[in-house]
Amino acid sequence: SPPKEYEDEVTFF
Amino acid sequence: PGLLEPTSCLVRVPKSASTLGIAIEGGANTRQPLPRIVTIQRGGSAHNCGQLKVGQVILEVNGVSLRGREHREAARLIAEAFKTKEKDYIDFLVTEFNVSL
Repeated sequence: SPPKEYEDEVTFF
Repeated sequence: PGLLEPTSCLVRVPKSASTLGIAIEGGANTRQPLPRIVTIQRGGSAHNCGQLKVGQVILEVNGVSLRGREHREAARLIAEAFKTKEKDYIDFLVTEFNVSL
């Protein structure tokens, strides 16, 4: 399936 | 022969600071199919450990595979692994190579 729009999501821990 | 075999290595990160101190991007259904470390913050547990590097791809957390997991699910697993009191470390299975599924 094509990459979805949140592909540049970054999470900090 | 001569093809670089993607090598993975197990990194044990002691919870030596109040934060893990990494940032990840990627996850299932994105260009980066497995979460990749994009930042390591000074003073965090990962920085103190010194074995995690920006650019490494995380295959497993405490033995749980991140393959096929979307970004938020993978992020939740990492957050819970740091929060849990059961262990005072987190085991990351990482690789230098962009492992395609």
